[in-house]
Amino acid sequence: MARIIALANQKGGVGKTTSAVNLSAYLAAGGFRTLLIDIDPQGNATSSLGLDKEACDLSIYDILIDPAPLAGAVVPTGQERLALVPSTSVLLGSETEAALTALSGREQRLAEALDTLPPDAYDFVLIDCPPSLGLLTLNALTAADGVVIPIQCEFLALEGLMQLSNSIYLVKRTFNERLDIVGVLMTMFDARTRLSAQVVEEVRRFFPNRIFETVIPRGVHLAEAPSYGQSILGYDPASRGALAYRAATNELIARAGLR
Amino acid sequence: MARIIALANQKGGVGKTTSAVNLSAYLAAGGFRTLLIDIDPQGNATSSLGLDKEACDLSIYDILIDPAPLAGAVVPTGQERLALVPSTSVLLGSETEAALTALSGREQRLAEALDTLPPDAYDFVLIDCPPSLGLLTLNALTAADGVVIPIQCEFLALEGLMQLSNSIYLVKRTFNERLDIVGVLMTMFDARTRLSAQVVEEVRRFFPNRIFETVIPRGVHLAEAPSYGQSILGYDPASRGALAYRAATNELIARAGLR
Ligand SMILES: Nc1ncnc2c1ncn2[C@@H]1O[C@H](COP(=O)(O)OP(=O)(O)OP(=O)(O)O)[C@@H](O)[C@H]1O
Ligand SMILES: Nc1ncnc2c1ncn2[C@@H]1O[C@H](COP(=O)(O)OP(=O)(O)OP(=O)(O)O)[C@@H](O)[C@H]1O
Ligand SMILES: [Mg+2]
Ligand SMILES: [Mg+2]
Repeated sequence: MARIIALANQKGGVGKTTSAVNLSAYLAAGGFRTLLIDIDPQGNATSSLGLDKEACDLSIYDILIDPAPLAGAVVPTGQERLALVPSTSVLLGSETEAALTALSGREQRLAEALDTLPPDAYDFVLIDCPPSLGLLTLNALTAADGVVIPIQCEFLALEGLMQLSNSIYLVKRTFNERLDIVGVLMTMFDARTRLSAQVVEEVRRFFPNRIFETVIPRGVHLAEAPSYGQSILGYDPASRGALAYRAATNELIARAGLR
Repeated sequence: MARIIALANQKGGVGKTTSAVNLSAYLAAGGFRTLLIDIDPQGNATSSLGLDKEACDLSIYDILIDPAPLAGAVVPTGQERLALVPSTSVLLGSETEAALTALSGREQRLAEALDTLPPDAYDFVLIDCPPSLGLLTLNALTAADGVVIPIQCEFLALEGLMQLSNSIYLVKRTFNERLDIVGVLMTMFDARTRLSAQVVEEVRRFFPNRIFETVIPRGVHLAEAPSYGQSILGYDPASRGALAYRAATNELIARAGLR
């Protein structure tokens, strides 16, 4: 069975998509068959891998609203062993949530869709979530074995941690008892400022034993790669950002393996 | 009557809160009586101005769910002529949206609350929105005269612009015909990379004539100020970030005045 990992944090712009795309790329490069699911209506993960959203037949929303085998929405990426279920922006975020709200068993839709995959199709499934704790993120947390929480090394990113961890434990108690926090990944660390180091310390106190050793540095290559439709592995594998995501992926494998 | 301006963009981390807080601070410093409303469940605008969320009696959610005069939730900030309606995290984002969804006339709740203010209490009301196009942002767009759209100078921030402008025109046609895009404010411009300049050019093509002349540079002072509970005006008024927000505020006054 595939390990299903959600990238979630309702704070915006903390590196959920960048982490989902680059962890997936290094998992695939490391020999693991990997599926990335983009449930953010903005479709940033879809375009970060160079896919044309208009050219995709089915998106994750079609499957969630009108259940069909998930395999029908899977498209290849430019990388071996890495496949994607795209998000297309036909429906606005609020329309998708509204359409889902009207359905019964609405938080289980993604879990049911994942159950339609052949049991040994993938080793890892990563889910990129939108910046909210609404029904789309709820679907991801209900379907996942674990959550990786990207946190930007900035003060405002500290605010929502209590809300987020409450939500995760609420989902664990009500919908998905196997859900666990796999780890907290610190992102956009800027060594030139004291602020970054202070935030890392604060998060270490809040989530003891759950913080990845690897801290992702702020680096322009990571922000440029999506404009070329490539992961950092494809765009600039020697950059500090690439080496950091390679190390973070190795930690993810170890953490996911332990459970 | 006060000019009501929403800071909205469903892309996360683009500088909505930073812009809402600092534009409000410079409007107040410029002699305008200003009210900042924080409708983001994370409450970043509330803590950026140094307010203790636990100490606030009423939050915007209490008013939206169980209508009462908005003035009852207004609290002073450390700055003259600047007042705040705080967001407290009692209700998770998804719970607030769920509670609001059940009410009739749900998208008008904020507009109705604003109507309870004395007509000449404020010159400007700014509303800081969460990173989604759900019911909370819909409430802000329905109540507002204008929208300022902060856009980070990064590739991924370009993706959702079509969705956002579609949403604004949908609200204009269905709920609030006076709604208009006051301007697009480019944020976190990093002069050391080509990427920033390329994104500004792209946005200028997408929103001709609506882009603020002032571009907000990336600067650590802006990210540090909230950890001291101060606007950039209070924290470091001589910094490049402070001077840029002062200039952007003057543009906002001119743009809001013209309409
Ligand atoms: N380590 C990094 N260094 C520099 N830029 C980065 C880094 N990580 C992410 N970015 C850039 O920062 C912005 C925010 O990152 P990203 O979009 O991955 O966050 P997100 O949490 O997925 O955002 P949203 O909340 O909108 O889904 C993007 O423009 C991205 O390219
Ligand atoms: N010009 C700037 N230079 C440096 N850092 C900035 C700048 N503007 C904002 N920041 C920082 O970037 C992060 C994102 O900004 P902010 O929280 O204002 O965005 P937002 O759009 O309100 O995010 P959300 O989508 O979560 O509401 C914050 O940590 C903030 O302190
Ligand atoms: Mg994202
Ligand atoms: Mg914000």
